[in-house]
Amino acid sequence: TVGAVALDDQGRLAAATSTGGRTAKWPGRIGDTPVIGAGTWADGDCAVSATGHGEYFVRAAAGHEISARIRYLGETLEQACAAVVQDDLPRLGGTGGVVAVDKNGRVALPFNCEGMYRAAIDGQGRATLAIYRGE
Amino acid sequence: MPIAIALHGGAGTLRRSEMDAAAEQAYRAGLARALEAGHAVLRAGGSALDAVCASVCALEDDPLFNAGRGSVYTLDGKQEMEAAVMDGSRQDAGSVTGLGCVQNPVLLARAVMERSPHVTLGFAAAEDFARREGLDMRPPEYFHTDKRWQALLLEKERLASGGKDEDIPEDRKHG
Repeated sequence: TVGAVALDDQGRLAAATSTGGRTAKWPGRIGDTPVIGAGTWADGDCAVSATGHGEYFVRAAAGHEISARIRYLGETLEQACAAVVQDDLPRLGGTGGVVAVDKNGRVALPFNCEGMYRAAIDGQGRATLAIYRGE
Repeated sequence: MPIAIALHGGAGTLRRSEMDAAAEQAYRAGLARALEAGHAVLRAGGSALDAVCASVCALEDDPLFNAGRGSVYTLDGKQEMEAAVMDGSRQDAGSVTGLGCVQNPVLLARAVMERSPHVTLGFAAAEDFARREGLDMRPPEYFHTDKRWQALLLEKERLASGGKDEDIPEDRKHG
């Protein structure tokens, strides 16, 4: 699954996700990507795109949950993403990760598996391009 | 206002010891191209929506990644692609599922958001809408990669010998 999130110079946030699904999935199976609020979410606070075992992202309403934690609990983007990716998803049995950006240009790239193909340039111009854990 | 962008090309069992240098270089180059495609839009004053679509199109066109051209196969040997977009400034959304011949599913998701009264379209209805919108369509051969096909054959073999669906190896699952 591929995806991107962005913040533009007008303060607008957007998210996009695209996938071929899972190898040998049942024909007709629908994953998290086209389920708005699961694999893809954007509002005035943050934008989120997810990759991983889609059924668990649907059950966790992962993208919307990250936004709700920011809005209602006052968490930072990093805290909200960590709560969903490192706590909620593993509790359900789900593996994968998200990329997210908030309205201030902060970026989060958490995952709970061995690695995630990822790249970013945050609001301060700091660039990241990595595959493995620890990079 | 600052500009920012982040993208992913999949996640799973990605170990340094299991990827050769050439493959790793190709993946990193693909990620860099996609990042630049979106960031260039933002640097030019374009919208976040245009930027994420540019990045995702670059990844969909790269057969290394499991989307668009590099999509994995279903149990019956076909491809069913999905995509979604969301514009945070209007909390507007569009998504598509069950696509087999749309070159860039993300652009169809955007068309659903911007030019239909719906949020999600699937299968034949989504592809009919793509044709009406004049989006680029491709034959099945365009989306075929040997690596994904071999992954399907291996998985079918495992299932035929009593393997459980949920025990699919991580590296095979998402291509």
